[in-house]
Amino acid sequence: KSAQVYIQELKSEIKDGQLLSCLESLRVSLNNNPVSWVQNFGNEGLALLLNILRKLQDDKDENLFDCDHEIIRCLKAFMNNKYGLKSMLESEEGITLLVRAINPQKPSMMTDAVKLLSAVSILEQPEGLHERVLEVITEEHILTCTFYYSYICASCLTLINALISRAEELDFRIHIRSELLRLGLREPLKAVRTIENEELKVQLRVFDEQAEDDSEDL
Amino acid sequence: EDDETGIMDGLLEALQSGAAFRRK
Repeated sequence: KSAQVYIQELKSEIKDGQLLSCLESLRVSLNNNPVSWVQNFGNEGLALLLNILRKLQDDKDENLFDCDHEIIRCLKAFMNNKYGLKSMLESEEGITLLVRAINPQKPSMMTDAVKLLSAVSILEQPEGLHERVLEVITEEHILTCTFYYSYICASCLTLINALISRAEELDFRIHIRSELLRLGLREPLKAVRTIENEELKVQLRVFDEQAEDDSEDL
Repeated sequence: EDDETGIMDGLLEALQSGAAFRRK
């Protein structure tokens, strides 16, 4: 299918199973076609995806078919090249909608959204990106999930590390870290240290090392 | 340059391995 066919399908307000099937197929196309195909899908296609995602997030009952999660996967595929990443970062709602996908009731989708936000947070261009993520993020959700869902805590801790490390000023890094600890990160941080998971151990080591380095600098 | 792909994959790998956090 051409990018235009997907755009027409997304415009036709298909729902539920039909929408899910369209999105699954779109994800495969975004992943496997050259960048020119993604460019044809373009800002119009991205706007349609974000629009549908916003509607699904607003109307919680319609998430039964996991279309919201599939859109997050499509966004990851769309953002996997310079053109798509730039378009997503320039979109008005892209980051906000990713943050809204941090939904503890859907841990699998949340993990994917948190990963994308972590990646976005460490980009050096455009300026102010890190602050934009910080502005819209809801710390409590990340902390809740770090605590309750041990299998996604590595992703949550990656985002926390990304948010702290990307702050250039020592004072700001200490401020973010202190705020997260004060909001309740201290206990889950203790609890997850007993979990045997290599990815998690890497992130715990990064968290500790960064805190030690900042403490020394201070 | 504009055709560069795998950007997100690279960033996610660097984050997961901890390489993204190494001090310059």
